[in-house]
Amino acid sequence: SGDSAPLNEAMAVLQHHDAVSGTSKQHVANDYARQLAAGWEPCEVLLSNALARLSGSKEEFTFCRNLNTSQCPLSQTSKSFQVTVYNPLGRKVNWMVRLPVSKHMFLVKDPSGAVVPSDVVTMPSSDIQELLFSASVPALGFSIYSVTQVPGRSPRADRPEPRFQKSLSWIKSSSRVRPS
Amino acid sequence: SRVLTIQNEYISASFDPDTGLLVEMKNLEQDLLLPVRQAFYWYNASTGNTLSSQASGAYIFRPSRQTPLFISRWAQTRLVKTALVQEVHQNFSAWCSQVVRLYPGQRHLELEWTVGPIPVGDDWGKEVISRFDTALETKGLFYTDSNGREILERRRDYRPTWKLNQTEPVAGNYYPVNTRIYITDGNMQLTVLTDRSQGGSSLSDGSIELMVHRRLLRDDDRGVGEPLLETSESGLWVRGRHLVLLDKARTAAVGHRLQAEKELLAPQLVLARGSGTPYHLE
Repeated sequence: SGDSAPLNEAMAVLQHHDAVSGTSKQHVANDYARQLAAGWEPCEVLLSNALARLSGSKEEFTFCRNLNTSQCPLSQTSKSFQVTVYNPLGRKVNWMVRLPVSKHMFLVKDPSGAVVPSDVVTMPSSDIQELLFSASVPALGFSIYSVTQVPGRSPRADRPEPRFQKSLSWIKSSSRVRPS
Repeated sequence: SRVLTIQNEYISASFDPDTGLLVEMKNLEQDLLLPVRQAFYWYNASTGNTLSSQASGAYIFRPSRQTPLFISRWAQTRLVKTALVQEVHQNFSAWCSQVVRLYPGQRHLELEWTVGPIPVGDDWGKEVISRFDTALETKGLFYTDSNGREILERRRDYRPTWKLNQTEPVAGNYYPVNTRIYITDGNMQLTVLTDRSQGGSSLSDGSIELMVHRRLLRDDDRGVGEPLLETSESGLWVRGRHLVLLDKARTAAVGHRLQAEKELLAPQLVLARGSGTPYHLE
């Protein structure tokens, strides 16, 4: 069973300025992080239960906690998966979903089964591919999109060339900024 | 070396072909153009001087000089342009980079910055800022929010309830920015929405700066008892976003308030492999 109380309590503790401003000793900061992580875990169960009840389908839901660094094992390894987008705002929103994926092409379908435009983009300076598609989500509701890998590799898998390259010797010798 | 531009139906952003820095922003819907240069700088943290032994630390922001130093005067840029996203990836140094992003239908420019690990091998504590410089005549005024609610007018070197003797020209003009900071000349308004609480200021007319990261080598002697010197992996890097809106002053609030709501209550993603079984409450 899920429980949101531990996260509630952790958030209450984290109202203290030490938790957000860097004014705590390191071991205290570590403890704040521990409380947040411990609080979030039973919340994931709670959310999974709620989504199962609302959607009428029980899934093994995955929460990608490291999307800010383009890490999501499920989307990066699965040939097909579902993306549930929940909108906590009291009005409809259109939102660009970004998920790290493997070097393939993907077909994205909206809740009605219609194909939506999508792109796989290679991030410069890395090997990471990200799948982009625009999701439309109703007020205080959710939409479920399905993503399926299709044959062929991503056409955008080539890395773009850098526009500017300058040498250190140039920086030392000139005050005017010019491309080499 | 042609000018690099990203544009959707509402916003256009141009980058200097020589430096790779953002130099101009346009609101195409309202026909507004604002030359704006954005770059990253760092303040050298004070370790105390003849006036005061106070060092910059966890509680105290006290730069040793009023002028911050460039992290880099130019950025190596890479452009990503597809039907669904346009991005300019700017690499300022080994420890500072940024992605300037536009999605279709978006009325703001998204700046996703990544800073860290801040090098301190030179024994200088560093406090890193992102600064936007424009020619807007702001008459010493800027605006920050208070806990995401009331917007308060801030005036440089001034306090509304007492006669201020300004002894810290930089830190003494820094204010909390919980969700947004903006400047206006009465006609045009430049607003920056933050994704977290940061310190911010406008130290000269037409300028906005926000502190994004800091790494210090001295304790400020205010009770923490240790310098703000993160050594674990998680705290060395910081990634965040600034959303930049250019609007007419009289209509700007609609834009930044709606967008701030969207940021605060952003959609949540949950993934599943899609081989679930029917679920009934009973």
